[in-house]
Amino acid sequence: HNLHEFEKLRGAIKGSSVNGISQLKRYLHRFGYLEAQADDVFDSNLENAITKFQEKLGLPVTGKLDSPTVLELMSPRCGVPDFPGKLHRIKN
Amino acid sequence: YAYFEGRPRWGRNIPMRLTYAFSPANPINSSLSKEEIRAAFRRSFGRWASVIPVAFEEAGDYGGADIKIGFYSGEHGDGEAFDGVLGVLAHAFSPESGRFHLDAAETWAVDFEREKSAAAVDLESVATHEIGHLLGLGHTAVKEAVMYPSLRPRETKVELKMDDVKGVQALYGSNPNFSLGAFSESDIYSNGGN
Repeated sequence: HNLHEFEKLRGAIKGSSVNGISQLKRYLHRFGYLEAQADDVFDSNLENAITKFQEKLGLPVTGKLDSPTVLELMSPRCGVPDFPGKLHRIKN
Repeated sequence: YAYFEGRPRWGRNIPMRLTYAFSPANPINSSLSKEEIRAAFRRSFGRWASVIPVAFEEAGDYGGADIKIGFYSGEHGDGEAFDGVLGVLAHAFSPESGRFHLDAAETWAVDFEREKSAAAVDLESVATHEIGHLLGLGHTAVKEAVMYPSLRPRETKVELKMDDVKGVQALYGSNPNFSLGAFSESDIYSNGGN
């Protein structure tokens, strides 16, 4: 992931199609928030995933790609999924 | 605090002893000396050992160690590829796997006075976080806690917070020598709802 790419998604709104949303969806899938999707549409699934991300990380819950959320998305982080049991299995 | 699904933990009798070793085949390639790296990990393991009845001991035998630590680049065989500078910094596996992988592409640091890179990452902070995973903790929403998933470059977060302590003590019990004295009143009570 090139996390700095998420900067250009700041302010994207539901219903829009924005280049880079697919990368965000891959990120949210990787960390356990979203089933795999490869399109660039800001749909209800993405809104729900953003809401879950905000709740999990103690951010203001808006369902939007606001500044605190984008800043967190761009932060270096641990590779362990935030919901490891839901969409991923840790391979023991 | 949070756990992995099924709440796995190391199943040995309490008090328990876990050994750790560094991969001789995947050493760090940086300005840090082996001794600096070993010292950083020793401090990180020591923080967890001070709150639970689990002792950690460095072993010379990598193959026989409970916890296996190595620095890897890109795809490295576990399906969780590293992504180069920043992004994903490290990952570790739930009990009782013991695998602890760090991204070799990072500028790992133990002293920000010496390491001036804007992308430098504090090795001890990441080690402390990943040891939490090795013990069975997942990611928390408490931003100040060690088990919060993100860490900015040049940020240091090595001290366990009450959220971390309560989570790990629910798995292993309390170290008999553990005292709440090291924690501020606000820290103790701010996490009471978790």
